[in-house]
Amino acid sequence: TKERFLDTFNRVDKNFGEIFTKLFEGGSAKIELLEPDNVLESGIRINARPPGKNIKSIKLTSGGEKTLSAIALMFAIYEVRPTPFCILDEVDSPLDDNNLHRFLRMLKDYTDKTQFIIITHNKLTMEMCDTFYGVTMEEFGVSKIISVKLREAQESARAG
Amino acid sequence: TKERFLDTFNRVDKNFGEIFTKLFEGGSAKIELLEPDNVLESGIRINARPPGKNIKSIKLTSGGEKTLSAIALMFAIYEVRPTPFCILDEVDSPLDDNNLHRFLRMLKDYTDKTQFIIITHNKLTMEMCDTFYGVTMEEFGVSKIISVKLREAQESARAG
Amino acid sequence: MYLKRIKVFGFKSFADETAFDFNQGITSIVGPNGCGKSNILDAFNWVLGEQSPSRLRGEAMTDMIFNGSDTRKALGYANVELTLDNSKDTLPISYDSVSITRKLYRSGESEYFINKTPCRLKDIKELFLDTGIGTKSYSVMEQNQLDFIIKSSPEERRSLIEEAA
Amino acid sequence: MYLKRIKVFGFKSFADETAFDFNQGITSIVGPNGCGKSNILDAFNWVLGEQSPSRLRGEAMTDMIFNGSDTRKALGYANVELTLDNSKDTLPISYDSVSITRKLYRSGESEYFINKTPCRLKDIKELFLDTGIGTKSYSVMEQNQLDFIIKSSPEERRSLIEEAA
Ligand SMILES: Nc1ncnc2c1ncn2[C@@H]1O[C@H](COP(=O)(O)OP(=O)(O)OP(=O)(O)O)[C@@H](O)[C@H]1O
Ligand SMILES: Nc1ncnc2c1ncn2[C@@H]1O[C@H](COP(=O)(O)OP(=O)(O)OP(=O)(O)O)[C@@H](O)[C@H]1O
Ligand SMILES: [Mg+2]
Ligand SMILES: [Mg+2]
Repeated sequence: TKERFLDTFNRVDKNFGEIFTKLFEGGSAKIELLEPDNVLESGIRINARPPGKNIKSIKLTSGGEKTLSAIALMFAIYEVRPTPFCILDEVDSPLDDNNLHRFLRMLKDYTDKTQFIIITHNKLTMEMCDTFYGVTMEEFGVSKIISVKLREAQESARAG
Repeated sequence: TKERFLDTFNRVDKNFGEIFTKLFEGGSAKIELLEPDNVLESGIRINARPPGKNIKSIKLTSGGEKTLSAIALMFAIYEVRPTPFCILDEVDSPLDDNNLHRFLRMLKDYTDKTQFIIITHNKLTMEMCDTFYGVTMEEFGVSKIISVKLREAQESARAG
Repeated sequence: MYLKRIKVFGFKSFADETAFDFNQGITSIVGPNGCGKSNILDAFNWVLGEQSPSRLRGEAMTDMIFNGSDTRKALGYANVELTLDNSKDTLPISYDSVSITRKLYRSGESEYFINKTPCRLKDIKELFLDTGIGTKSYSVMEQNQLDFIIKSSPEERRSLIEEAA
Repeated sequence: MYLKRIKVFGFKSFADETAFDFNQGITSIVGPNGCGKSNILDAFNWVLGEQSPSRLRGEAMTDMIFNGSDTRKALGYANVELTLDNSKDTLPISYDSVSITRKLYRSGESEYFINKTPCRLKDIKELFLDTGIGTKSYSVMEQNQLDFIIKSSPEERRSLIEEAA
């Protein structure tokens, strides 16, 4: 229905603007209906302006900026309909250390309502997790795991 | 013409098999015409088997394996028609350290016929280059560069 | 509701029974290229009822069964069991701990279980219908979806909002 | 033939004149997200004659001109100059050092030069025709092409071999 689509669209747009500005520490972003008078069929455009830059279209932004903007939009939609758990597969690879740090800090803020599992190659990401699993393939073709519970390891180190 | 396409196809297939096995330190790969009796229209399938694994289709391989296989195929085509210089933009992001190391060693082998410029976020890649440029944006929206000629820096350090 | 554990046997590269236990914070999974990390994500989507092999990077559903390596023979079936804490009654079922199991034989025959009781795939899908988990939700986020958001046409992008509405 | 230098002014985020000198080994370009690295690659493709703004991530060719920031006003033109060593006579022109320049004004007017002599875009493209450099070659390798190789249909993938043949 038209009202329901518009209501969801506006909520996502508001979330998107806030999350983008938080992840980029500035700048602004919004989603826009290309045909506001044809809500039931209109396409959606993404406008993203990283801080200090005079760019309107998301097309001209960099690979890392596009990734962070898309993450902001995914979470803007997630906030409308949060899931109890969420698995992320290497979404952090194109991000530099500063952007990664802000993304991880945002994830931490969501942990009260969602349990996250993040597959990553990034040491920074590993360091801020409570638990990590290492997957190896010493025997070619056969997966094997090693588990390290960082919090437990740190606590027993402090106790003993 | 049919002969020319087949000749190029076979050369690329041979190169692909060799480069793949070098980059993966084992395994095998080939490209295959889906309709060998319809050379002028047939589609092309990629078969890639990383070492020790019993996989035929490239679809089931991992993100990093797909990237390394695609790099092998691009260089297989490049060998048929080498270019004097080649700019690579962050093709190394999905690769783990071991795969990255083999990829960089292969690049080094091609430097006698091609000059490479590699845009990267990876420290390992930076370390094996002769020169690197750092691009920064202290003034938001305005690019600025810093150049470091590693070889020169090392030689002047040794001399003085 | 939260994930307690996922146990895989014979699923893709997991030739040996392997269990991952999760706590309520953030868990990271690391390892070299091709070691099996994304296969865990596939196991998760599969046990929750994914029916399209290509969305699991396969060509046929039997591609999900460990098909051998230089040192191991192919296995005859794949089995994935997901255990969740349901003490807040998020799932419409009166157990504090819920486990769902999916098993696929090379013959193509499948078996499904909720708390060890045989059921149909549709029962598993109905169990999760109102939780926001499953193919149309954001319980999985990966590069393909981020690429879709950026590279899709304005008309294609509509589906993102329509699904959330 | 090898690249000696690329000099950019007013091209995308390069509001100040910036020159990159290259030697014959491997040069790496590093920096944080959005600082301008891929813009250099775009400058390279642009000066060699790329005519499609969308292949340069733009919507109109004037998107290539620095359009201002919080601290700078937009500029009136973009200028890129590429200098190559031609002592092996790879290019069909009798100079040891060849520089090609492309300039675009906001009005949409363009200027092209080979060794400071005005010319047409087609002269630049013809100069590089037999060298394997330009839109159909592997002088640029990036993620989109790797994705195309993997995700394309078997029929689409044909074009890779056809272009090399
Ligand atoms: N049915 C199967 N039997 C045996 N091995 C399989 C099967 N299906 C997939 N594999 C193997 O699993 C590997 C892929 O694992 P996965 O995609 O989980 O890697 P990954 O850890 O995510 O790596 P990356 O970091 O490169 O993304 C492939 O090498 C593939 O050969
Ligand atoms: N015409 C223009 N005027 C001013 N700035 C521009 C213009 N065109 C693009 N930009 C800016 O250039 C930046 C993109 O730069 P680029 O793509 O080179 O980044 P990058 O260094 O490759 O980053 P990443 O590591 O994320 O890939 C964007 O932030 C964009 O705002
Ligand atoms: Mg993976
Ligand atoms: Mg870039």
